[in-house]
Amino acid sequence: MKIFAFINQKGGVGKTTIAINLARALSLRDYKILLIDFDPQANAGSGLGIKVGKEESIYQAIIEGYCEKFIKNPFPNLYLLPSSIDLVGLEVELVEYPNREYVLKNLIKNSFYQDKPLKDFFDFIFIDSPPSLSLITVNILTACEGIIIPLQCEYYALEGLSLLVKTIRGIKKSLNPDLMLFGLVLTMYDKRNKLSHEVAEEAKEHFKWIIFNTLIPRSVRVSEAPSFGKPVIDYSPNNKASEAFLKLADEFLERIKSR
Amino acid sequence: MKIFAFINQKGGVGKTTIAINLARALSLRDYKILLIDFDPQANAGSGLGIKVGKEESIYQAIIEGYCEKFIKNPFPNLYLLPSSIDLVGLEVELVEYPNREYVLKNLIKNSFYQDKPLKDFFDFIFIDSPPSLSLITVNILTACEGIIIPLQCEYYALEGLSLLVKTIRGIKKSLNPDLMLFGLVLTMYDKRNKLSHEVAEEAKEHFKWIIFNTLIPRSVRVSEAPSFGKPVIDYSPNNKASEAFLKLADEFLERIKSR
Ligand SMILES: Nc1ncnc2c1ncn2[C@@H]1O[C@H](COP(=O)(O)OP(=O)(O)OP(=O)(O)O)[C@@H](O)[C@H]1O
Ligand SMILES: Nc1ncnc2c1ncn2[C@@H]1O[C@H](COP(=O)(O)OP(=O)(O)OP(=O)(O)O)[C@@H](O)[C@H]1O
Ligand SMILES: [Mg+2]
Ligand SMILES: [Mg+2]
Repeated sequence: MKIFAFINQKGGVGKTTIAINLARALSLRDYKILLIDFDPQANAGSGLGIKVGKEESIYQAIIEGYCEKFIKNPFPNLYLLPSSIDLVGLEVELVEYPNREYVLKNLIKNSFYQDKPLKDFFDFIFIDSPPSLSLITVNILTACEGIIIPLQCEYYALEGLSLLVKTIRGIKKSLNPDLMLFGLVLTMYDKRNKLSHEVAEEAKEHFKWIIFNTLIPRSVRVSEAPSFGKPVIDYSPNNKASEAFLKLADEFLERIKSR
Repeated sequence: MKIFAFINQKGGVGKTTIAINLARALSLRDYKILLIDFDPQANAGSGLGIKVGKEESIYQAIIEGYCEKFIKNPFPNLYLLPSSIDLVGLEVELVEYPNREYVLKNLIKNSFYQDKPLKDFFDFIFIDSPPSLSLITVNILTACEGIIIPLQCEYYALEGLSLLVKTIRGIKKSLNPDLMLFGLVLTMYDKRNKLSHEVAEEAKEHFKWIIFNTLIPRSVRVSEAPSFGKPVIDYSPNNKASEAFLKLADEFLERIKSR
């Protein structure tokens, strides 16, 4: 299993932040990671200090059918296929495509990097997704093999899980039989706050088979890091959230090895 | 100006929370408010203690063309037209509708409440929106007269503003010439945190003509309230966020009167 998507239709739950920082933590452990930003907001790019226009983004790569020349390399072992706001237009344009649900899957399958297929050059491919269950998200669900659900420790985020799981089951049945729920990460956890604790307990009960033990704490440094174009691990290495992301990387690797 | 939408494609920035609590604050000042939940996540409903199935939601109201029988009244002067997850399907179904961009606008225009047109019975109509710029959001932008932009005091939220303003300008030109940016509300403001202050200063500079002076502080009580199905004003009346929402209501009314 190499291709993972960070998905949750509830907005602002930490999808981009976990995708960036888990990718960065794994790159520090000498794994080669490609982070694909498939959200028109292009936050994964700006969180790594990269902003591009339409011609240099995944939007153009989809039009051309290949993505090698669009891939950037902002940190050692960490590569990015950036997005742009023009991806919003893709939503409507995709409707007329013949295999409209498989556009991203085919892009990944048909592309190379330094003369190797993407899945051979990279150890893992991560995909950041927008907060919706639209055609862009369907494309992500058919392109990936494993799903990681970021879950903010708040009430509305917990409430949205049943819709998310239902949608994933639907895609697995109709478009991507290999799709698997790989993990659920509790984030923005504040141990002083009763609600955080209650949400965490509830999630552990319902998802005990996929929940990661590592909790990502709420920390101001995490929300400051993107304005410097850096993962929090580079911006504030001794911060408790940075340590948590490194621990999450170890837990992720253990789970991969034990499959 | 009576119909306001709470819009921001960035996820988790406080759209639902501000829509619910501003509506509740105005209802305490004896204004009759209809809150329309046009987000498939249906958070505005659950934040008021209401969850309904497809047949009792706005999804069904759109099919029938009228909404009176679907309107609930959870608090004095505060009415809700609830959503359901089936609204996700509307996104695809709307594509074949003849006036697909005006479905919500026509529903509001053609509906009555206690024998009066909606705009005559209610003092204000608020619309909560999903975190996207899809056809559902286009419907909201053509149905409303004024836009209120909730802005979380974080970097990614600030970054998304230019895309939002561009989209609003596009809709004003093509589908809704009366559309106006009415206000911008800074929320989840944490005075101990440098980033909050920087984002607030930057937003005040670029949007000084529409920004509300009232800042909504970050407060755990706000995120606890939805699990009790209540606005924070009812759940924790003496909380600093509750006071801020009441102040925001006064500022909102002043701005309406001085137009
Ligand atoms: N552990 C954390 N501690 C503090 N702030 C955090 C943490 N994780 C994320 N944030 C902040 O919370 C906000 C939301 O996170 P993020 O943008 O990653 O969520 P998202 O799910 O990708 O949002 P969207 O739905 O818009 O794509 C951001 O401003 C981010 O900096
Ligand atoms: N002032 C505040 N203080 C603390 N928490 C808040 C505050 N405002 C909102 N929240 C919490 O932050 C989270 C995001 O808020 P909310 O769901 O209202 O945002 P949204 O923009 O409607 O999200 P979406 O994009 O998913 O529709 C919720 O869990 C909410 O309870
Ligand atoms: Mg994101
Ligand atoms: Mg919302």
